[in-house]
Amino acid sequence: MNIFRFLGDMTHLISILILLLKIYATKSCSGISLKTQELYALVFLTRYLDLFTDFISVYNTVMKLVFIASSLAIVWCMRNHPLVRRSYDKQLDTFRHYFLLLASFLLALLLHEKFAFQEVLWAFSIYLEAVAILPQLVLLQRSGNVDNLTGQYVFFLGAYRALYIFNWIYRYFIDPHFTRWIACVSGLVQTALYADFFYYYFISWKNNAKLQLPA
Amino acid sequence: NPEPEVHDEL
Repeated sequence: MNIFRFLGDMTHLISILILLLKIYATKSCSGISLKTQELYALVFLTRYLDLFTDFISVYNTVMKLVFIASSLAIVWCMRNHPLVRRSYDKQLDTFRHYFLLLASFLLALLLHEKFAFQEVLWAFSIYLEAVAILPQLVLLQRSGNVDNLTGQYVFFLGAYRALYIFNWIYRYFIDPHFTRWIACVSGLVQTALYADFFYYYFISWKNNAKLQLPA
Repeated sequence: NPEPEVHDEL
């Protein structure tokens, strides 16, 4: 495992911790898209089926379990916690995420490394993760103001994707057999989706101002 | 085509 991959995993973990902190400390999930969180839970559940079939390392297994447990906990809180669920911006979270599910599934049926149950679901999880942030970005854009923790959450999530690209570039040169086209192309698409957000994030950081997205 | 290896990334 190279440093980019490790830092990518860590920023991913930090983003989830920031989201948990926001929900726990403020008992509020305002600005957070339940649809994006549900898609992430599905991404982890379908991708990490290999927990039952392949052992890679203790690190891998622990991280997978943490991602599954934390994503399910976030969805549960947003749906069921009496205080948290009242703060959910349901009227702003209107992205038609079923289209993302359907498109990702059809693409996985067409493009996969091997036509097998687990491999098709793996490809599905890769495609779905690439677009799962869209409901969140749309919600932020519609609400305009982004609170500090929500802004940091999306920033670290984007940083995780960018670091994974450096990880692939590194692997490509170190290991010439490394060809993960599905993951790499989807990862590029996924990172590109953050470009707009990053732009406004850095402007607000440079001006030391509150993060605001144009309507 | 080589067999896909295990998915070692998260």
